[in-house]
Amino acid sequence: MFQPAITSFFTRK
Amino acid sequence: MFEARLTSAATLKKVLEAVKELLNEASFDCSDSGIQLQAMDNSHVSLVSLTLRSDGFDKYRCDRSLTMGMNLASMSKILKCANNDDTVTIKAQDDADTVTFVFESKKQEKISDYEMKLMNLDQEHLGIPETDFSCVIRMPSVEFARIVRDLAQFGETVLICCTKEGVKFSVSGDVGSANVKLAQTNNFDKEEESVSIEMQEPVSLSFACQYLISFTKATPLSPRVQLSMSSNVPLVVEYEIAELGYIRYYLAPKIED
Repeated sequence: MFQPAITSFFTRK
Repeated sequence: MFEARLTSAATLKKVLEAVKELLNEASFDCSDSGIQLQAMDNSHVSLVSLTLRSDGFDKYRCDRSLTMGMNLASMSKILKCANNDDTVTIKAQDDADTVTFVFESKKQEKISDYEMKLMNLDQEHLGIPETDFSCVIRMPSVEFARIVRDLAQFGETVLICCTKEGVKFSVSGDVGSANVKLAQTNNFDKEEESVSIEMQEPVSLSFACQYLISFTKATPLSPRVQLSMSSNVPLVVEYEIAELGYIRYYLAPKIED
């Protein structure tokens, strides 16, 4: 399985 | 001038234990409302969000907002020098490049202070959208830690399936497979031991065991843990810190290749 980064779900402020 | 005092160093020790496996260093953002920390782990897979409210401290003063970048291994060395029942005071001048930890024994016969250099950390903050979660599971934190520890022996990825009947944790690997099912309880006498599920729709998501294990380092902070899940969004694992705030961990779900 592939582990995406948390930044692909939350936007940078 | 910044000054924050807690009558028990044990709380701060537990907070540090809960973050230091995931983070090498972190910025503590101090303001009138309290202390906040938001940081991603080194591999940017999970996010830690800590809030300690000013009204939860025994004394709290923050004249000007400041950000204190700290090396957590150094902070840990310092906090090991405090006894659990020592009073701890964190102090910094405005625009200071150091922070001071003062430990006072209960009878005031021993007072020690440790000054630590602050770091300039270029940490980016992420905006976390409000989510109406499909499933919210509340259970004893010790039970969650036990399940994660047990299952992590058999594989790298745990599948969490939540329905209104209960929640199932599954792992498979070279040795074989393992499943732990927890039914929702109606244990009104012992609320602390209950498992409760609020479900809008069933959810099945996969997560890396190693991160869940790191999150369970927060277990001593709270008898309860809350898991919030929706399809295709990060899991939220939340531990309340009594009368002081909370620590939340966000973990990106694994997806099929």
